Amino acid sequence: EGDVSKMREVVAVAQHHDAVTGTAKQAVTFDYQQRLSEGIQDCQEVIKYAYQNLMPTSKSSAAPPELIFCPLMNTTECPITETSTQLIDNVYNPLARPVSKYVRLPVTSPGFDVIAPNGQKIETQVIPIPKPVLLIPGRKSSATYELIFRADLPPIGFKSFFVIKNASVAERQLSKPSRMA
Amino acid sequence: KKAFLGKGKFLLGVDRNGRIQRLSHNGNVLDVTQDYVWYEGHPGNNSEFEFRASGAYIFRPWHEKPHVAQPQGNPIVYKGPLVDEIHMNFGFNVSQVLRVYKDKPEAEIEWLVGPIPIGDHVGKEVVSRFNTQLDTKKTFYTDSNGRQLLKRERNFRPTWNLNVTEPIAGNYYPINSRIAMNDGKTFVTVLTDRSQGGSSLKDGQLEIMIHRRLLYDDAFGVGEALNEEAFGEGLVVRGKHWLQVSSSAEASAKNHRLRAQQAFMDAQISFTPTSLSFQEWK
Repeated sequence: EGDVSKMREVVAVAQHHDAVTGTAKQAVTFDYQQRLSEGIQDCQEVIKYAYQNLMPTSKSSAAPPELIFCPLMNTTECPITETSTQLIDNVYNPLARPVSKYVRLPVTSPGFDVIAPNGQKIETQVIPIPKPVLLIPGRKSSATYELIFRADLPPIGFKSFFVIKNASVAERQLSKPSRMA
Repeated sequence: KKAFLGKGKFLLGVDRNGRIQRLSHNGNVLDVTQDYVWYEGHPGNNSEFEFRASGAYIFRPWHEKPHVAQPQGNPIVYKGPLVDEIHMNFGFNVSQVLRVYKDKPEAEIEWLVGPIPIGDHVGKEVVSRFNTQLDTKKTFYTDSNGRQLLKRERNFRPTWNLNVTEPIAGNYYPINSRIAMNDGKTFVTVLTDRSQGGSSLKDGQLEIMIHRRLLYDDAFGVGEALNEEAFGEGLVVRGKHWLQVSSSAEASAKNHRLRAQQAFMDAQISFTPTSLSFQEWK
C-alpha cells in the first residue's frame, strides 16, 4: 500500500549534513539514493490511488487503469512513450496557481497528435535529442526525438492529454536542423 | 538580425558559435556572453590548514585562472512554433542546449557535463560563467539559506575583517535556487535546478559550479576522493539554468520567484496506457 511515511522518514535521514552537501562516503551515498528511491516509489503508489479514483475503467476490465512513472526522464528515457502508439499523459500541477509547462516526451519518431481534455488538438513540435544525451553511459533507450507540447494546468490539479500516433503529421511537426555557419 | 531565438517579448541573440551574445526582454537589451570554464583541483598535501586538497568538503582551485572549454563543431539550430533551440558542443565533454520557449521570459540552458577526463591526473571543477558589462560594484546575491536573497560583497564579510588568502574559493557561496546581480538599472538572475555553488569574481560576472571530479581526499573526514564513477567512467551530469533579465527590482523579483517555485515544485508527469479512443476515454 502506498504511504508517504517512508518518504517522510527518508527525508529526515537525508537532512544529515553529509546528505545535504554530498560529503558522505560513496557507499553511504548509495544508501541515501536507495532509501530516497524507495520513498519516491511509495509516494507514487499514493498518486496512483488518487488518479485511479478519478479515471474511467476500461471496457474489458473492471480494474482501474494502470499508472506508469518514468523516473529516468533525466536521461530522456521513458519506455512507455517509446513503445506506445497511444497513451494518456497525466500532468499534475502541485502549485496553488495556474502554470504552463512545456512537456517533452521521448519518442522514437515524429508523428503524434496530442489532444487536450476539451477535445482540441494542441500544437506540437518534435526535435531530435542531442547526440551527447544519446551517448550517456547506461542509457537504455531507443528514443531519438522529443515530442513537445504546452500543458496549461489548473492550480493544484491535473490535466490528461491523449497522445496518439499519426504519421501524417510527422513531416510538419519535425523541426528541421540548420547550421549556424 | 537573423541569429536569434524566440518570438515573443524575450529574444536571444547568438554569435556564429551559437553562444549567447545579447538578450532582450520587454525592450531591455543586455549584452551577455556565457562560457564553460574549469579549475584545476588542488592536489594538496593534507597538512593541517595548508595545502589541503580540493575535495568533497572544500573547493580549492590550484590556480586562480580557469581553463576555457572551447566550442567544437558547428551548432545545430532548431526553430518551431513552441521552442527555438541550439544544440552545441564544447571541448572537455561539455555540451548544452540553449532554448527559448514561446511566451517564457527567460533563456533555458540545459547543460551536460562528463565524464570529466582525468587522464592527466588532474582533478577538475567545471563552471558555467556569464559575463556582462554591468557595474555591479563587487555585489551579488545568493539564496544560501533557501529563503531570501542575501547580499554578498566580494572580498568582504559584514561581521569581521576578512583576510583574503584564496580569492576564488573565498568568494564562493552556496546557491539553493538562484544567484543574481544588478547595476541599479538592469537586474540579472540565473536560477538553478539544484543546490550548487557560485560567485561573482568580477563586476558583471556570475559563475556557477556544475560538476567536480577530484582525485584526492581533502582530509576533512570523508576519507575518499570526490571521484564518483558509473559504468566504469566518471559521472555524467545534466541540468538546467534559467537566465532572466529585468529592468526593475520588482519585475525581477516577480520573474525569479515564480520561476523558482515552478522549478522546485515542477508539474509531475505520469502515463496511462489505453486502447480506448479519445471519445471513449473522455
